[in-house]
Amino acid sequence: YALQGSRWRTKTLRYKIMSWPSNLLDNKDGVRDVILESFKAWSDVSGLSFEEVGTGSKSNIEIRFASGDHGDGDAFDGPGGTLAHAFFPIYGGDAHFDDSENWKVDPRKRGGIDMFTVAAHEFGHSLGLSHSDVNEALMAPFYKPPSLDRDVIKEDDIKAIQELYGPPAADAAPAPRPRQPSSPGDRQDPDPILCQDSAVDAMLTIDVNGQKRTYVFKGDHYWRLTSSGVEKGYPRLIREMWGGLPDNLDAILPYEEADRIYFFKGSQYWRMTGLKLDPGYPKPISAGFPGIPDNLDAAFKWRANGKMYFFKGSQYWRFDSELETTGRPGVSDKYPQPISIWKGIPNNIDSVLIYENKRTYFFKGDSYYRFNDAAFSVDASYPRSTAEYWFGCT
Amino acid sequence: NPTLKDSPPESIIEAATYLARYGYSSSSPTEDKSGALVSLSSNLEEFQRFAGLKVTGVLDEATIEKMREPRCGVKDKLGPSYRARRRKR
Repeated sequence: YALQGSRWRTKTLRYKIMSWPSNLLDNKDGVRDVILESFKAWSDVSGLSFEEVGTGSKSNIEIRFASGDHGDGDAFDGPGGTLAHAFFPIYGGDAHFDDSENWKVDPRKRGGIDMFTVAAHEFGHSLGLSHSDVNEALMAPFYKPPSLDRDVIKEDDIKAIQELYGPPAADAAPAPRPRQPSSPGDRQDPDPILCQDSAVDAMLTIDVNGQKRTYVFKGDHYWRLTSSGVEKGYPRLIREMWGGLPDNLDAILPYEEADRIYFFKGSQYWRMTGLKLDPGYPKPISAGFPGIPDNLDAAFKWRANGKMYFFKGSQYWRFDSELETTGRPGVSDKYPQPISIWKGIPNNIDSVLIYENKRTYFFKGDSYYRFNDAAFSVDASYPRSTAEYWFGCT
Repeated sequence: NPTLKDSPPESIIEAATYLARYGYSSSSPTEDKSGALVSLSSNLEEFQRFAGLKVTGVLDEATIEKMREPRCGVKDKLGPSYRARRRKR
């Protein structure tokens, strides 16, 4: 990696979007989200934090979409070629994007230039990073096709940004508790079952009617969580509300691309599509997930690479939807591997949760562990109390 | 050994423009006695090394292809001319 030589003196930076891409004027929210995500890629791995402000407010970094000569002496060149440029901190930190490009905010869309990838790169310059000669690094100068899981920051980039701004503070993103329920009527006293024994069977975050919902499954009950604890009106019975799912689940694996959720118990699994149980289930795990053992502890799809992982006892398996050797779904002969590879994660875990598609949390007994996907280890100051941080117990 | 003279002139101009734009050279290419374009050749080597290409100093197809990839407009090499041109917002 290469550092330009200047950096910001503050770790909280403000940005504002001064103009918008012509081809996305009807989707400013989408642009705004992608810009935020691009900054977040850096704040996830450094001591920085970012805040968007209005166009009339003072900011550190200004973002513009412009074409041709746009007043900074470095004219854009039309579609292709140069996509964007940005100024290092000592030159103001602004980021300019060529408005002649066919920008896209959805990486699944064919064609076009992925705004997230380019913006994350440009903001690297805004923060003081020069171009890297490590090909796979985000700070390499050449545009790479978009990554669906947004895993663009590589080790080279992390070393660079942390040299300037240090690692994320241990408490930078604690588990979800700061937001209070919307009205006093929504508040609930600490749940006696979860506060007495906070070990869970499984947890799940899914999108319901455009809102992220997090559920806890334990025995024959389930709970919906708020940002500060458990939602009023819970627990409820699994068998009454989840259309035929069994109690005492082993693991849950949401597969959001297909709007599907897989539930595992013993040697069987159930599948839901669009929150409705699919007919023909349960099926044997060996039929749908060849190579994966029965009686699982936990399962999840890792956002770092989009692969499905299954945990049991002291081992884990990676399930590929298309094995290189056979072209069919299955487990490579390299697996199982010891859980100890996931630095800091204990054996015999209870559940894994990808919370709001941002971070990976492992749960065991009354504790949880926040896993740093980039560093591939548990963050400092973990494990913490599940009861306190997730269920609002005091 | 092929020299830069074996490349079509428009490619040489394209490469020279590219190398100047992204910080690898600040002057026009010059020829040595054998007809090789000296400054372009050494700048090309520098670019090839940086881009992870085979370092030949020759304007081969892989190098031209790499130069035609969409990319960031910030220079790869930040020389004195870069610092002189940049002003604070």
